[in-house]
Amino acid sequence: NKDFVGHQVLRISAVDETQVQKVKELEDLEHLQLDFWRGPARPGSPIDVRVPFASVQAVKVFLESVGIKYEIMIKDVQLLLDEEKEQMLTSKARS
Amino acid sequence: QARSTDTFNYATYHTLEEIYGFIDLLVAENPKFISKIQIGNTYEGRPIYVLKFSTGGNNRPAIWIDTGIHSREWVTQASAVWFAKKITEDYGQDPAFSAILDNMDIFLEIVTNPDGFAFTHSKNRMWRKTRSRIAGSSCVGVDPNRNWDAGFGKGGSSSNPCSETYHGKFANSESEVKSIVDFVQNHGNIKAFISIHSYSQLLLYPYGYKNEAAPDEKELDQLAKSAVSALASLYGTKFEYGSIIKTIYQASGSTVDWTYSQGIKYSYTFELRDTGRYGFLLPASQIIPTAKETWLALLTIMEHTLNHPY
Repeated sequence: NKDFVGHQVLRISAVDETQVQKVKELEDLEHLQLDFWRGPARPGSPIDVRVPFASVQAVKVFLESVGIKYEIMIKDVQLLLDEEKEQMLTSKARS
Repeated sequence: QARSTDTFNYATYHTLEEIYGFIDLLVAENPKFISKIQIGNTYEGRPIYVLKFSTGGNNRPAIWIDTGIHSREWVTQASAVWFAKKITEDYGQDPAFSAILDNMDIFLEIVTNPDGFAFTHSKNRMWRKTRSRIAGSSCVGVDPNRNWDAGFGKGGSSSNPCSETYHGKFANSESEVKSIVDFVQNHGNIKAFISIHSYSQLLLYPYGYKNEAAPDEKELDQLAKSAVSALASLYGTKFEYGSIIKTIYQASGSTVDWTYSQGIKYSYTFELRDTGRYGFLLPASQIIPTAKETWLALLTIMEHTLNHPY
């Protein structure tokens, strides 16, 4: 199974069209391997992006450098996946 | 594996094999009412199944519901399993719903992207595309919600095979899409088409690829308003509604733009729970609440379709 340890999902708040465009620039940077769960649409519309561990720092630095606010929606994707797997196993064991 | 659909656990996520096992159980329990139709095979050779709920008649007007075209949206497949059971429970019990099935058929495709779904269980929980190979690229898969013949290849889709929104080499290149296209065209009497995604709590209608209003926008908007109101009546879950392009962003080659272009007026796409706490990793404890509230919105659309023949 692919490992998602340290992957974070960030919720980005772009307040104007310039900031939306900045996030779209991020989207084009393939080496960051970003996975947009909710893509950049328009100012005020939340943008959710899964960021691999190796890119977390770079993405946060970029966002902070251009003054785009964000919060951490999921701190560690793998923890949620582990919980999900555990729940499925428990459910199977019960049945 | 559950021995009957009464003992099946609807409050947990299931593998492809378990869901296909559920489908067989449900058909075996309701042989006169439900049939399993194989509409095609996936790129990797898996069968693609649609459940047909019918109380008789020949090529009756029909309602189509599909879930899981983006494989990682697990709450959608899980909700559809619940819908399937709900249909068998409510027919003959709920007069409004019975009226629908007395006059129309329902087609339900629970796992629209079986290869992708199997891959989410075995290798990569975050997979959303198909699993087709692309000549000349090391990247795998096409976004099946950008592969339809409606504004194919325009803005809001990518020509890069490594992108999550890669539209594919040509419209209908994905067997998962082509199978539905062939089925819908051969049937010729589908009156409502509802494609269910997650997340972000939206109910959307055409268009996604262009910025003009659909000819039926007024009616579609009014019906969407009623549907999200019905949905909210259960737990207060708030959905936004509107055209795809105005409510989220431009997306070309999407399912419901194509179905609308085929004359299926009531073409909608849902984005189910949540608004951004768990995203695609919605805890299993929310499956049944999600399915229950969504069912109320579906009922609203189905009833309207029954009462407004065209």
